[in-house]
Amino acid sequence: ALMQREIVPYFEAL
Amino acid sequence: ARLPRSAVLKKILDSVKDLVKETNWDCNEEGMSMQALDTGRIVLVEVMLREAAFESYACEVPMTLGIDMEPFGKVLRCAGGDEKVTIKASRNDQDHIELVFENEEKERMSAFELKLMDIDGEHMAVPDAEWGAEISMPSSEFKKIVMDLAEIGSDLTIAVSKLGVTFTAQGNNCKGSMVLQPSTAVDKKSEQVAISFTEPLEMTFAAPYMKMITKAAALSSTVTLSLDEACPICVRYEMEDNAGHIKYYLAPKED
Repeated sequence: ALMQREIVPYFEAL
Repeated sequence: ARLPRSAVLKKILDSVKDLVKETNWDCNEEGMSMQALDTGRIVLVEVMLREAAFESYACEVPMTLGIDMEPFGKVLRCAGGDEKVTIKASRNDQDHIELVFENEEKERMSAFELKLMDIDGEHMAVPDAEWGAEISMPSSEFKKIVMDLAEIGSDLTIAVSKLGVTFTAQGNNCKGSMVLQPSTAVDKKSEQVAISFTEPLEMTFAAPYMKMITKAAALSSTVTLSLDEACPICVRYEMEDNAGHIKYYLAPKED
């Protein structure tokens, strides 16, 4: 099964 | 800030309320914008309402308005879609905003107060990306494809190749796919399908989230999907007359 990624690691937190 | 029609705000609320329960709206001279993560931290949503969206707009000092979507929705339901909305925020009293709805035909006016919240929101820097593929199409068509395929299975795969763009969903008992090719015979830009890509790619996303993202079809007749290998998809709806946009970034599903 595929795993749902979180969005946060793709961007830089300000 | 005065909007000619409350319908715009109603549609924005409908487009984000399944994902975001409370959010900070940043107001400055360019307009009103918000960015928020959904509680599952799978989607980042950004809304921009530019000054051009408003009949009149003035923001003397930048302000952040922490808005709870539920009471905001209750207040907005009191406005007719074609009524004007004026949003007033005072720098001296940042505890609440005022919303005034005006129905010019019926000479009716209603006023509401909405308490503001102190929201400790995270803010993400979204870099300008070089996308591997971009697809623009009528937003109603994208919505229908997603709604239909979401009934088939919970994984929605989007593949871009020389064949066109293929949307596929697989469930326990059935599988379905729909292929769109670039339109050549359609004159109206809002009805066209345009596909550009550098390399063929295939990405899978959660269909229930994609369904929530199609609610913004009410805001724009077209939608643009931007994809890149192993990256979140960006689903962008541009409002007419440079009024603003709504963008969703949805993280992929992967092995």
